[in-house]
Order: sequence, then structure tokens, then C-alpha cells
Amino acid sequence: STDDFIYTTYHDLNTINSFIDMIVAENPNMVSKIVIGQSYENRPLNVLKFSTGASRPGIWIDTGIHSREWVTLASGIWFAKKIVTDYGRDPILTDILNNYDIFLEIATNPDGYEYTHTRDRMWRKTRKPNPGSSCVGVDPNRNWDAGFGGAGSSSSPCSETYRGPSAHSESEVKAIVDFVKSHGNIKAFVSIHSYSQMLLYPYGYTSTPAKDQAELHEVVTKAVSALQSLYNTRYRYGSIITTIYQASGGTIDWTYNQGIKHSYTFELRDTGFYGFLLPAEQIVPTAEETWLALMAIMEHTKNNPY
Amino acid sequence: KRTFEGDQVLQITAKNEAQISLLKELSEQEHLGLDFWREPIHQSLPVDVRVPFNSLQAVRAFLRYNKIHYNVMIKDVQDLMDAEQRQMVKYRTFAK
Repeated sequence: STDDFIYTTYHDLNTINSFIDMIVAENPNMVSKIVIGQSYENRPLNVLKFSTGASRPGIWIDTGIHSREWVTLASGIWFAKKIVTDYGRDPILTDILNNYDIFLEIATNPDGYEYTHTRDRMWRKTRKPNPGSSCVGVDPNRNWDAGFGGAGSSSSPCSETYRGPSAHSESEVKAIVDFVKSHGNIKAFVSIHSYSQMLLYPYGYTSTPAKDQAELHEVVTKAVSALQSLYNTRYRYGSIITTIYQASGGTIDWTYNQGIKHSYTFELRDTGFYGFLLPAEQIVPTAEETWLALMAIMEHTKNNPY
Repeated sequence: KRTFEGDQVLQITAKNEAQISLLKELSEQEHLGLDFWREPIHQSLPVDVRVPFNSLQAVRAFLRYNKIHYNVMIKDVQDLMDAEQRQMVKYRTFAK
């Protein structure tokens, strides 16, 4: 059961999908699984839906879009268990879930993640071959129709930041695009990466400030303060382009341009020593501190409807 | 399965924009097979790069010649991956 599931180790894709089915089976009144599409290698793109009523606005969280960022998927598993455990116990989460649905896609790039377990631990991109090139895969965080093709992404299929032949060319990306558009009432969108210890908001493809920049900055300031309160993990925060670099075709630039005001990207910890190879004993502390920031974001979204 | 014996991850601290430019030039040397975990962007952000064993000597010489400070963040990437795998196998066996 998910009570004796081991949250303090990394798991392969099969185990993650088994966990997803278990948490649905154990919580039939709150949790369901939606398959929003297929990956290039025809794996199901599974999204957990946490809902306590019909026709609610939604909050989206995804992990693992870059496959070598293992701690993000492991944190996603922990978040799922946290939600079903705390509903009815934690008044803030209970109030959030009584007003919003939460959608959680844990393995957002399943082909890449499977590949990191079987062939190349350092793989980052999708696994679709690129016609005319010996290099495989597209960076799914450069493939969105937001400044697509601009500076901050590469036109070379061999680059780790290859944007792909066209916006939304990757089925893993298109599936989320279609879901967000068909749902039509997503109010917050959080895409979780690692590593660098940052909490970011749009834009990445342009230095033009987001029109809601003041509010977004207020939210990330609150969220980072909550995160740091647990283990004092130091985070930087701000817009993508001013805090890290110019990145075009990014996820949250597209979601923000769809009108989803609360669009954020996390870069989780590595504490400066391990990079993508964060030891498993840091999974739970990482998930715990990140959850405090997620709760701050979700609570602000709930208290400030738009 | 691809392995990473002897690969190291260097954490580089550029002290000015000229050194950032040098690191960007280094990142374009595809024959070195460098994997930038954190890109050279500006001097206030550290640069982390996984260096294949065969390129270690050349990269270290380049950094020393250009007086670019670095330390070794991961001494052997494969060792860390092996530890990760052992940990997973241990728990998988336990779970069974």
C-alpha cells in the first residue's frame, strides 16, 4: 500500500505507475487517474487528479519533464501521499481542496526517465529521433509556443536545449497543452525541475516584465520564506530571465500567456555537492521544504481568486 | 548502458565576465564531450560541468592557464551512480 511505500529511495517508472494506481485505489472518493496522452514510445502520460467536488478550478503541478532530475519525480510521489494524508487534517490544504482540484503529473517525460534507468543516467530530453540527425530528443522545456525559436534555445538536435522542429512538436508537451486548453480553468501551474535552488516566474524569453510581476514576486518571496524556514535551504527567486538566463519556448511562459497568472518553476536543491545525483536520503527533506512553498502558492491562489 | 567511470563534475567560479566568455567558448568544444549541468551565464552563478575522464587533463589545463578557479564537486560520477543503484536494489529487495 502507499503506507508502506518507500519514499526514501528512487524508483523506476513501473514502480511509479504502480504507486499511481495504488493511491487511486486507496482513495476512490478523492483521487482518479487521467491519461492525457501518450509519449513518443507510447507510454501513458498519467495525471493524478485530486478532487472533492465537481467543476472546480484547477492547480497543476508537474515533475520530471527533464528526465535526469530524479529528485523531482521522487518529490512528486511524496506530494501525492501528502495530499491524501493531510486532507481533512490540515485546515489550509482541506480548504484548498474544497475549492480547487489539484492535478499532478509525476512522470512528465516517461521515455526519458525510463532511459535514465536503463541506458543513460544523464539523459535529459525526450526520446523521439530527429530526422536527418544521429542525435535523439528534444528539450521539452524549449518546445512550447512562447517565444519559440528565440534566443535561449538551440536549433541543433545534438544540443541539450534543442527546441524541436516546431512548437508543441513533442507529444509529451502537446498533451499538456491540450489538457490545459480543454480544462479551461487552471488557475495555477507549477513545473518542477532541479537543480539550482530557485523559484522563478515568467518571462524567460523576453525581458519585458510580466504584467503581474509585482504580485508574482510577492508570492515567490512568501513561498521561498516558507521553504527556507524548514532546513534553511537558500533559494534565489525572480523572473527567469533576470535570475538565470534567457530561455525561449519555456513551459510557464506559455501557461502565463494562456492567462494562468500563477505560473512558476522550481529548481530544487542539490545543496551544492551532488547536482543531479542527489542522494536518496535527501528526497524527503527536499519534498518537505518544497511542499511548504507549494502550499504558500496554492493558498495565495485560493485567497486571491481571479 | 552508458557508464561514467572517472568522469568528474567540476564546480567553477568565474571572477569576471571575461572568464564567463572563456567558459562559453569551452562549452562549444564539442569534441571534449562536456555536459554543463549549470551553464556559464554570469559571474554570480556557479558553473557545474561534468567532464569525461578523457577530457579532464585538457580542461584542467585550460582552467589553470586562464586562472579560472574550480573545485571538484564529484570525484567519480560512476561511483555516485553505483551507490544510487545499490540503494535502489536494496529497497526493491526489501519491498519484495
